[in-house]
Parts: sequence; C-alpha cells; structure tokens
Amino acid sequence: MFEARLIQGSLLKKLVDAIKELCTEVNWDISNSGINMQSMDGSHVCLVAFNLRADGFDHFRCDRPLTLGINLGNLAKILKCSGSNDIITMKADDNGDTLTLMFESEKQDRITDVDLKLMSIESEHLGIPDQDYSAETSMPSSEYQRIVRDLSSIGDTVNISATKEGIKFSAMGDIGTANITLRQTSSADKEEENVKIEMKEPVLLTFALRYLNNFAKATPLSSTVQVFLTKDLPVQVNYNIQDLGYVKYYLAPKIEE
Amino acid sequence: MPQKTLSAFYGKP
Repeated sequence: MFEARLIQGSLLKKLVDAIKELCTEVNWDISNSGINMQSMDGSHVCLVAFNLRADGFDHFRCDRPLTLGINLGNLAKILKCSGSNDIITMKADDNGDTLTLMFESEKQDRITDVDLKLMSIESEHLGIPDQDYSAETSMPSSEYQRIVRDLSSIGDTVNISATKEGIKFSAMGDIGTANITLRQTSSADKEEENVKIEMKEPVLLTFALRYLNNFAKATPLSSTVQVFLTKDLPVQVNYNIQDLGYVKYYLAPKIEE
Repeated sequence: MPQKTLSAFYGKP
C-alpha cells in the first residue's frame, strides 16, 4: 500500500508540467524514503530525474517498494482537475493497476477522486556518479529562463563558457549573434536573487537551446537554479523544490566533428 | 553538430 498526502498539491502539478514534454511514459519508484523518477527523452540525449522526500509530505506511507508506470500526459490531464490550493493525496495498492488521486479543496468542502490507469514500462536506468564540476553557477530561475528564451530567437545552439569574467551564453544564427554574460553579484536584497559562480577551471560547452528552454518549465518550482558545467560531460540543471526534493535535468553536449 | 546519447557518458548503475 502506498499513500502520500501533499498539502501544497500545486507542487505536484508544477512538477508534472515541468517534465511531461521531455518524457511521456515513466516509472515512479516508490519506497519508504519517497518518490524517485529517472527518465530519458526519446532521443536519449537528455535525462530528467526527480526526488520527492517522504518527509516533505504531510503523510507518507509505503509498505513495500513499488514501481508505478505512468503516462505523464494523462497524469497532467488529471491534475488539471485539481484547484491551485487543493490538497492532493495519491494512493496505490501493492498489486494494483491504478493510481488514485484525490483532490481536496482548502476548506475540504469539495473532493474529487480520479483513478489513473498504470502501465508496464521498460526503462533504462543510468548510474550518474557524483562529479567534480568545472563550474557551478547559481542564479534566479527567472534569469535562466530569460537567457535561454532570448537566445532561442537568435539560434538553435548555445555556447556556455565559464571564465573568471563570469558565465557567458553565446548564440549564433542567420540573423546575427548574441552574447549574455552574467557576473557574480552580492548586492541583491534577497540571497536567492544573487548570481553565484564557483569556478575550478575554465570550461566551454555547446548545447541545443531547445532542451535548455524545456528545462525552464521548472521555473515555477524554485526561485533559483543551479547550472553545473563539466568539461566534456553533460550539463546538469538543478531546481530544488523547497522542503520537498528536487528536479534535475542532464543534457549531453554537442561535439565538434 | 553531432550529439552523443547519455549512455555514452554514464553507465548502468
């Protein structure tokens, strides 16, 4: 038996909206420590992982580890039936073929329950080691969103370089070129509005903007985002979900022939 | 520009 109650149900809706376009059919691994997912997009160049900790839920029960095969598009449709202040409860039996979602209004005077059919999904799981990064940048998630959106109107790919000058995003296309450089800041009113750059070695990598733009769909989940760049390795873009967990995106770099 | 799949960077757990 699995049962999880989330007072801030809108977080679940935002999480599914942040990942549903990259991965459609995914396995959620449920254990007594929480809910985990790892899934690659169809082309296998991008990976999405999330963790929702059991202690981030108002109530969490998982008697034995379960894998729930979920069509995220269908789950998103169901979550559209929930109100933005609803409390969401998820339930599944150990051998069941449905995930029950219950939406309770704030005043608990309206209750919706929906059964989502589960599926059997074969998925490839990758072992991602803890890496030493060449450069780690933390910035407001709205800033990241704006950079990748603005550069998408210039080109399809972006060069991201970290040097002691800062972190530079450059795009080139038919209409011209654009560079956006972020420098470290410390003057913002709130700590999360600052840009922090920790560089161990200069690094330059090229990525498809289409994916980086897609990662920005997680902006409503967190006020900050961390971008980890490592020489010759995928970029990691992390959004921490306060008191609940994280969603992380990985994207393979483009390589010169 | 070509792009390797993630399996080229990360192995099986």
